[in-house]
Amino acid sequence: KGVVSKGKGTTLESVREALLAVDVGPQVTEQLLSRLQEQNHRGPLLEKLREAIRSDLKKLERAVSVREKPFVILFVGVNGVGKTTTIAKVAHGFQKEGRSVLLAAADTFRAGATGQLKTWADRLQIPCVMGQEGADPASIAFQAIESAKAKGMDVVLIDSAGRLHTEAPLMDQLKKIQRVSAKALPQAPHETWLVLDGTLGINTVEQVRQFQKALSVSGLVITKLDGSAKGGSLIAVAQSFQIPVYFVGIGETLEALIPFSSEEFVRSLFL
Amino acid sequence: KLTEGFGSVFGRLRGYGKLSERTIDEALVEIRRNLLEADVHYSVVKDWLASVRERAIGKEVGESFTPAEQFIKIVYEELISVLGKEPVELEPGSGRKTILLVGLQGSGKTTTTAKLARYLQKKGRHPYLVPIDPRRPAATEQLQVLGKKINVPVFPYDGSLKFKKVCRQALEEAEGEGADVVLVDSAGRMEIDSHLIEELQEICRAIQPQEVLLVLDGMTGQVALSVAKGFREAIGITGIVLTKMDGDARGGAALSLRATLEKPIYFMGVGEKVEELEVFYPDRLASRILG
Ligand SMILES: Nc1nc2c(ncn2[C@@H]2O[C@H](COP(=O)(O)OP(=O)(O)OP(=O)(O)O)[C@@H](O)[C@H]2O)c(=O)[nH]1
Ligand SMILES: Nc1nc2c(ncn2[C@@H]2O[C@H](COP(=O)(O)OP(=O)(O)OP(=O)(O)O)[C@@H](O)[C@H]2O)c(=O)[nH]1
Ligand SMILES: [Mg+2]
Ligand SMILES: [Mg+2]
Repeated sequence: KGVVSKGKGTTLESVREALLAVDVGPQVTEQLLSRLQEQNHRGPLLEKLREAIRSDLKKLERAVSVREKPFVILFVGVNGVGKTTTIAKVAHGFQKEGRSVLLAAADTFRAGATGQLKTWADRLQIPCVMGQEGADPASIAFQAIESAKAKGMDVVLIDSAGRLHTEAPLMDQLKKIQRVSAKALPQAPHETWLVLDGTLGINTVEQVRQFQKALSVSGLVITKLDGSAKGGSLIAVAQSFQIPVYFVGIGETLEALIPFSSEEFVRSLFL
Repeated sequence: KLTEGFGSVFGRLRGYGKLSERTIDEALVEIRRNLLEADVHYSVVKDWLASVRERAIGKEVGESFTPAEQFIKIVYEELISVLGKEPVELEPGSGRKTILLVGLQGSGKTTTTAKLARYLQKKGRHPYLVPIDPRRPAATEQLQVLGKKINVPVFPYDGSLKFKKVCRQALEEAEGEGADVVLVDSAGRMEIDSHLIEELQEICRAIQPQEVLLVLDGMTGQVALSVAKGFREAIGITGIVLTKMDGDARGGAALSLRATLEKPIYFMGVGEKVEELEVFYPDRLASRILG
C-alpha cells in the first residue's frame, strides 16, 4: 500500500507501471487492477489484463456507415492533433472505395490552414471549398454542403480550426457549424469526429468529455501512434465514454490510416 | 499559493499534531496520484517522492512545532529544486545567434518560432526566420504569413532537400538583411524515426545553432521523457518551450524534463496569437502540477 514500498510483490507493481507508462493514468490503472483481482485470477496477471482491455475496446470498433448523399463528416479537436492530415487520409480512403469527396476548408483562422488543405485537395484532385481569412467557418461548411448537393458528391469532409476545449466561445463556434450545416442538409453533419493525439496524456479524457458535451461527438480518431506513444489514454476514455474509434493515424502520408482494431491496439500496448 | 493547490492533502495534515510515518505515507500516496494525473513520468514521480519521504520522516518534520507546515515546505522546496528557483532568460545577448526549434509533429514549433522572433524583436534584436519543413503542405506559407504579421523577414524556402545549400543561402540572406538572430523552424518528427533524425542532424551540422529548443506540447503524456532523451541524443537540447499551457493540462511533462535533461524551460506558449508567449515561472508551474 505504501508509495515507496512494494505492492503485492513485483508482478503487480510492474503491471501497474506498465499501465502508467502508456498514459492509462493512476485512477483507471487502479480500477483495472482491482477489477482483475476481484476476478479470482488464474493465469498470468498481464494476460488477464490484456484480455480485459481488449474486451473493453472491442465495443468501440465500428465500420463507417455512409447513410446519405452527400455524407457529411465534421472534424474537430484541439490544436495540432492531426485533423487536416486525417481529412486528407480519409478522403483518400473514400476515393479508393469509388466515392467522390469534397473538402471544406473551414479553418479560416490559422496561418496557412486553407493552403494546407487546398494542397491536399489538389494532390487528391478533389474540390475544396474555401473562404477568405476570418470568414465565418459555418458559412464555408454551408457552401460546401450546397456545392456537394449540386455536384452529386458522395462525401463532404469539413476541417475546423484547432481549439482548446476550455475556450467556451470557440466550442460555441463549432456548435454553430453543426447548426448551419443542418440548414443545408437536415441530417448534416452525419458524423462529428474528434481527433485525438496519441502522444498526449490524461488531458485526452477531458478533451473527450468537453467536446462530447458540446457537440455529441459520434466518432474518434487517434493519431501519431507510429511513434513511441501507445495511446493508452484511450483505455481511460473507454471507461467513461462509448464513442466508436473509427481510425488510427500511423504516419504523415495518405496511406497512414488504419481502421481501429482492439486486438492490434492491445498487442502494441505492452510491447 | 502552492498550498492552495495541494488543497485536501495539506488541509488534512494540518489537522494532525505530530505526523506519524503512516500519516506521511498516506499523504505521499495522494501526492503521487496528483503528480501522475498531471502527466509527470511515473519513474520521475517515484524518485522524487523517495527524496521527499527521506526528508519528511526525518528530524526536520519530527522535531518541528508545526510538522504539517514543515512537510508542506519540504514538498514545495523539493519541487522547486527540480523545476528551478527562478526564470531563466533566453539570453537575448549581443552576438550573432542561431536558434533551432525541434520537436514532435504539431507541438507548436512554427507558431513558437514567430512568437520567439517577436519577443527578441521587442528586446532590440533583428530576427530572420528560416522555415525548413520539406514535407508539410504550406509549411513555408504558414511561417511567411506569421513573419509578415510581425514584420520579420522569412527565407523563401522551396522544399529543397539540399540542406547544406539551403542553410548557407539562408544565413547569407540573414546577413544581407542585417539580422543578428536567425530562428530556424524544422519539421515535426518522432525521435524514433531514424531517417528524420538523420535529416535533423544534417540540418544541425549545416547551421551550427547556439540554441536548440525542444518545443513540447504541454499536454504531452508519459512519452515526454523518451522524446526529450531521443532529441538530446540526436542533436543535443539547450532549452525547452512548453506550448498550449493556456488549456487545463497540468504540464507535468515539465517536471519530467527538468528532472532528466536539467535544461532550462525558457517559455510557455499560452495561446495561438503571436504575443501569447510567457517567460516560464517555476513556482507558478509548481502550483499547477500539484493540482
Ligand atoms: N507521425 C505522424 N504525424 C501525424 C499524424 N497525423 C498528423 N501528423 C502530423 O501532425 C502535424 C499536425 O497535423 P495537422 O493535420 O496540421 O493537425 P491539425 O489538427 O489540423 O492542426 P491545427 O489545424 O493547427 O489545429 C503535421 O505535421 C502532420 O503531418 C500521424 O498519424 N502520425
Ligand atoms: N492554444 C494554443 N495553441 C497553440 C499554441 N502554440 C501553438 N498552438 C497551435 O497549435 C497548432 C500547431 O502549431 P504549429 O506551430 O503548426 O505546430 P508545429 O510544431 O509547427 O507543427 P508541425 O510543423 O506539423 O510539426 C496550431 O493550431 C497553433 O495555432 C499555444 O501556446 N496555445
Ligand atoms: Mg488543421
Ligand atoms: Mg511547423
